[in-house]
Amino acid sequence: QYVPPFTEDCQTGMYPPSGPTFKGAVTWYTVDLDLPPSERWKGVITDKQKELASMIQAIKDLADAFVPSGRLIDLVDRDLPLMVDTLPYPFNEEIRGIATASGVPLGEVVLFNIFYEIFTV
Amino acid sequence: CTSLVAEDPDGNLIHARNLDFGLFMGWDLKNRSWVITEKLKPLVVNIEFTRNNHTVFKSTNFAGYVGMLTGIRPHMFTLTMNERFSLDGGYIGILEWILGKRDGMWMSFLTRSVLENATSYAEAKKLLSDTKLLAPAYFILGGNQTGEGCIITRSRTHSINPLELDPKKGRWYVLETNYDHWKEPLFLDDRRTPAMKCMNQTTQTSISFKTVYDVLSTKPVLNKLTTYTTLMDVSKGKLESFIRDCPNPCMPW
Repeated sequence: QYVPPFTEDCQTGMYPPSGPTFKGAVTWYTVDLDLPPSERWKGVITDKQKELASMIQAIKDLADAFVPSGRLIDLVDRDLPLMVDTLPYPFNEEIRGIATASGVPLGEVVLFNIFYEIFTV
Repeated sequence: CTSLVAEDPDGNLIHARNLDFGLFMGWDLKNRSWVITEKLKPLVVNIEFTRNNHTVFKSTNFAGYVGMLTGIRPHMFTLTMNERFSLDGGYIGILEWILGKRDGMWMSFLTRSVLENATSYAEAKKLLSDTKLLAPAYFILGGNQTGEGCIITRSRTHSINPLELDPKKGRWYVLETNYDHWKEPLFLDDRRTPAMKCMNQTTQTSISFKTVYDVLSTKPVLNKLTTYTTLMDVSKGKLESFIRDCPNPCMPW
């Protein structure tokens, strides 16, 4: 167990979660699908605004590490907003609403939401 | 990621997953952790999506991300997705999209549409198997009847070699990490073998939230990329999620 891949004996008694492998419970929110798409995520984002900005900043720092000139971020902030209207409704409107509620630039919220496809690169 | 659907002897289905993300995205030497993984953990939220004041579906999300990676349509089906790596990857899908060829679907918008609109396991399975995608993926789907559980391995255009639950033949669970189930996983990243060893050691008669959480808490199934663990019980309509940590020594992935 003390050499990679550190395979342990099968754990038991871990539930209900506690101890060093449990970092915390997860908060519940309601998203009302009857609301206009751009309004739906306001409650969640208002609560998580700081954490979202911090995560986006970490991705930007990473991008700057790869492309120190900052051109990658410029590309995201300038070009990705053009992509929002090509994304299917209501997701494009929900993304716009998240950018407005969080104050994070629209291109960076788009990047966060298409990260799966980007990451396969 | 590790996703599994297991059926107990009474035909109840449990769907569970570890969401691992942030590989190669900045390593924090001091804390021996991945930078992005640690930034994602505070963003983990459980969401109840309602329409006309009724619950449509529930999910575990990263706040700010409108697509779905983990969700339950109570009493109907449960759905998780794991990342699949393929040379015919997302960059081709994105290139086609930018060039105006937009007949494919963004992966997380498909899972969101399925959870929001499909009203049966069969309908969800058809949508997840047949919809053209921009990037390859694994969809792990659980239903609400005995035998309703499958791993849908997707290329951008096809479903390849679906693997189904078959309790009568002894396959009482299906388990997916990030490798095609008909191939050996990369030896450097074999989380499948330890997870299956622990499932087999648990045995079908003891399957429950408790024992499945134990399996997902065993290293290297639990690793430095694990952000959260979710447990779902379709017949009870229950979803529980927990933010995770992996104390040293622990595999980086």
